[in-house]
Amino acid sequence: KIERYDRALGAYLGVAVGDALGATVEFMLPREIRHLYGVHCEIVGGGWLKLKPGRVTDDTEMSLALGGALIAAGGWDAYAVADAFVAWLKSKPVDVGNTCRRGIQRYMMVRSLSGPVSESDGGNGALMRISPLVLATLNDDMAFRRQALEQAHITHNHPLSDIATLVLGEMARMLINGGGIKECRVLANALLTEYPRFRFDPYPGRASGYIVDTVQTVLHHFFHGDSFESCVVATVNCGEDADTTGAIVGMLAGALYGASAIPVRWLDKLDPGVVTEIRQQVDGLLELPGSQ
Amino acid sequence: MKKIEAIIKPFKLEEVREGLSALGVSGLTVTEVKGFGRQKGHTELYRGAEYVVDFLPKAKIEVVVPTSLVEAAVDAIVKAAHTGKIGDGKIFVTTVEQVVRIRTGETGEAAI
Amino acid sequence: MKKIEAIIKPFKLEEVREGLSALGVSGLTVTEVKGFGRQKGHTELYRGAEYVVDFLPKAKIEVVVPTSLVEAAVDAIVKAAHTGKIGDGKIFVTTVEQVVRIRTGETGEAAI
Amino acid sequence: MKKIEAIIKPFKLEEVREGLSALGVSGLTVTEVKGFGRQKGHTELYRGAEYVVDFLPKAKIEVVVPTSLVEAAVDAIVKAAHTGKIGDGKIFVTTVEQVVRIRTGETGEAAI
Ligand SMILES: Nc1ncnc2c1ncn2[C@@H]1O[C@H](COP(=O)(O)OP(=O)(O)O)[C@@H](O)[C@H]1O
Ligand SMILES: Nc1ncnc2c1ncn2[C@@H]1O[C@H](COP(=O)(O)OP(=O)(O)O)[C@@H](O)[C@H]1O
Ligand SMILES: Nc1ncnc2c1ncn2[C@@H]1O[C@H](COP(=O)(O)OP(=O)(O)O)[C@@H](O)[C@H]1O
Ligand SMILES: [Mg+2]
Ligand SMILES: [Mg+2]
Repeated sequence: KIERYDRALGAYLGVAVGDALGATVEFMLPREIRHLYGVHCEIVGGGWLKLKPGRVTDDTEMSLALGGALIAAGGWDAYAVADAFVAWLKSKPVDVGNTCRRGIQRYMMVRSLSGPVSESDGGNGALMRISPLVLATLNDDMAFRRQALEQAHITHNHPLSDIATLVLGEMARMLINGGGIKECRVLANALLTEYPRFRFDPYPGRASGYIVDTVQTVLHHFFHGDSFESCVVATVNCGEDADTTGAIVGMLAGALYGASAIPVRWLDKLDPGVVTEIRQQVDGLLELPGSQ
Repeated sequence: MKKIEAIIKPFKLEEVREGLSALGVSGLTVTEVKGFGRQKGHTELYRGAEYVVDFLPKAKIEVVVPTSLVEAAVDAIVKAAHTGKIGDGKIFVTTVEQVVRIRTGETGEAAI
Repeated sequence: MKKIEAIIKPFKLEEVREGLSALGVSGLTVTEVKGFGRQKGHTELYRGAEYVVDFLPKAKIEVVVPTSLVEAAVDAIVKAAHTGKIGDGKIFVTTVEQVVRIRTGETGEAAI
Repeated sequence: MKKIEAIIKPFKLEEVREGLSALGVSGLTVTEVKGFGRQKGHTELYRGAEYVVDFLPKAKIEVVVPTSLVEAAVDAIVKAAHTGKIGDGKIFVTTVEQVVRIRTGETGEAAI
């Protein structure tokens, strides 16, 4: 049980750490990062959002909004989740993804939980916030699948976003429940068989917000790393959507290596309010029926 | 997609932005303009002599939104920009046929 | 309702305003802009040296009028703004779907 | 005829003008505006204290072209104004019903 708790906490803290570390170099190219930082591996804030060190962005904040709604409702309630996203949007967040903004606005205007399927919804915004739902459904496959897509469709309705959210969410669930990297690889290979465009070896080298680029960057560096730190550092130094690729690889690496493997120097820099809220949410999420 | 042009009193800009951001609208463009209308200008002293400046400084806000959002956005602007005194301003709504986000090449509603 | 945008030489602003108010159009909005066109820039002397400024300051007038008034308003602007020299400017007419007077909430033609 | 409004980073104005004149479009009007969007403002030092200015200076280009030229003109603007970094800007296309050249009284496509 201890190990499972450590891995669950690791996955959620991993999102925040990856977000805060990656935010410094979001929208930068690898050569610009090398020029400015050599290898970027410290939480220093800055970046295009001019953040204070340890500050997280929309990736972690939307996760906390989703997690908060799950705990308050004692389980799944799609409207509660959508309302939590609205409350978050009205709180003047430091950044909001364009597709997330459009989806939340649609919900505000017409109260529909999903827009039409759209080519322009192929971003990584639905996957980036999945970790609290993973923790709320560790023992319930069916619930995870259904709820993962319902939360995704509030802002992103795109087949590739759907499949990536399901598969990487599955991987995190499996890792937290004690599965190893080998079983993870089996899930990844099944994805590549059905959707070859997600192939990540050799690594195509793009780390944009397009879900295919994001998944390739995350899975390549997750399977080629050998520690929490090496997975996250290699990922964020690819730049582009670095906070989001960092958050997602942080979820997987945290689920595999555990919270105890996250560098203390990074945890110490992280916004203390966010760390406290994550710890409280992990307790609340693991007590939900889907994880009993 | 519609373009909303609102000509308002300059000191109301912050409030109007707040009203729009409560709808999740954060992108907008602002121009400093001069208004001539029912609200007359004022008298200024320049080198001791009085003369009438017959225009008034206004702020012009341009915001392009999906058609489904127009009504709510116009209401938010009216609520925020209203003082009840002459010169509060005007709102004009026109149709925009195409929008392009220059950074990504996205078009249509995905670009706003 | 139509919006008339007229880009004119700045010194013609007063005459254009008078021409429009003769038609009973009292409200309008003016923006300082820069024009690039057939009329080339001019040469300015700056600290004794000559250099070419390739744009020219223009005034952009925006006035929304009932459709029935468009032709008369355009004629009035052309008459007032015309000098016959290159760079006199352009007039663009577009459709406005909705107008709101912020002070009273009036909409449509009652708002202009 | 269509009006293309492009809100771009000010330092890109020259390149955009060149891109358009390569298509034979030489007339355009430019306005200095302030942009609020995903690209945040910047921090300025004023009398030693840091404060956040949350808008960014942008240039608004307005160019009216024959409908047949719209696509090429939009592509030229995107190509010239693109940097790939947040805040590159937006392009809006609207229909213009009438154009008048003030100098000659010419109307329609002959006037642009
Ligand atoms: N017909 C119009 N076309 C364009 N702008 C107008 C028009 N009428 C008014 N405006 C703009 O709206 C502002 C406020 O209008 P004004 O007539 O002074 O007050 P009110 O709308 O309260 O009667 C003016 O300063 C001007 O900028
Ligand atoms: N196609 C256009 N789109 C937008 N504005 C234009 C266009 N052509 C000209 N203008 C504006 O009109 C002004 C006058 O145009 P110009 O070509 O110099 O003179 P003329 O119309 O007398 O030939 C320019 O300075 C510019 O502001
Ligand atoms: N909905 C909108 N309506 C009008 N202007 C907008 C809108 N959204 C953005 N803009 C303008 O475009 C500029 C660039 O937009 P921004 O959101 O910063 O970047 P990007 O388009 O690269 O995401 C803004 O500074 C603003 O002037
Ligand atoms: Mg982010
Ligand atoms: Mg990001």
